[in-house]
Amino acid sequence: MNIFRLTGDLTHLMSIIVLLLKIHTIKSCAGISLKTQELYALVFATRYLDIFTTYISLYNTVMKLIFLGTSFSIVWYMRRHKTVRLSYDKNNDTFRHYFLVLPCFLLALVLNNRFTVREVLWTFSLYLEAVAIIPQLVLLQRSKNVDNLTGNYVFFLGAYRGFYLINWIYRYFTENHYRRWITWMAGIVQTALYVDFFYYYFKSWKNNEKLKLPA
Amino acid sequence: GEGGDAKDEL
Repeated sequence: MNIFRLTGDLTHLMSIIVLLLKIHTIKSCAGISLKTQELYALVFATRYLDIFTTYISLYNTVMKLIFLGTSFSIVWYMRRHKTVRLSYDKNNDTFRHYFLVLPCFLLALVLNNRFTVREVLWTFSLYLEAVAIIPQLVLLQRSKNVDNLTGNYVFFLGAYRGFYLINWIYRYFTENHYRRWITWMAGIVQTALYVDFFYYYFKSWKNNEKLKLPA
Repeated sequence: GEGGDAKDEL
């Protein structure tokens, strides 16, 4: 494992910690898209199907369990917790799941490495992860002011993608027979989605203003 | 790997 991959995993973990911090300490999920969180839960559920059958490393198994556990608990908090769910901005979080799920599934049926249930679902999870942030970005645009924790949550998620991209470039040059066009394709789309957000994130940070995305 | 996408990443 290289340093870029590790940093990517850790920023991914940081994004989840920031979100849980907001939910646990402030008891608020204001500005967080439940749609995006549900899509991430689906991403991890379909990607880590082999968690108990294929052993890679203790690190991998533990991280997979953390991602699965936290993503489903975040969804539970936003839907069921007696105070947290009251802060959910339901009226602005209107993006439909199936607009993203259906095309990703159809694409995974056509573009995959092998036509097996396991492989198609794994490919589906990569395509879906690439676009799962879209409902969150739409909600950010509709929010008048984005609070710091929400802004930092999306920032860490974007940083994770950036580091994974550098990791793939690094692995491409350092490992033999490293052919992974599905990961590349999905990864580039996913990282590109954050470019706009990063522009406004750094702009607000530089000017010491509250983050606001233009509608 | 076997020439496909590696599964060692999260």
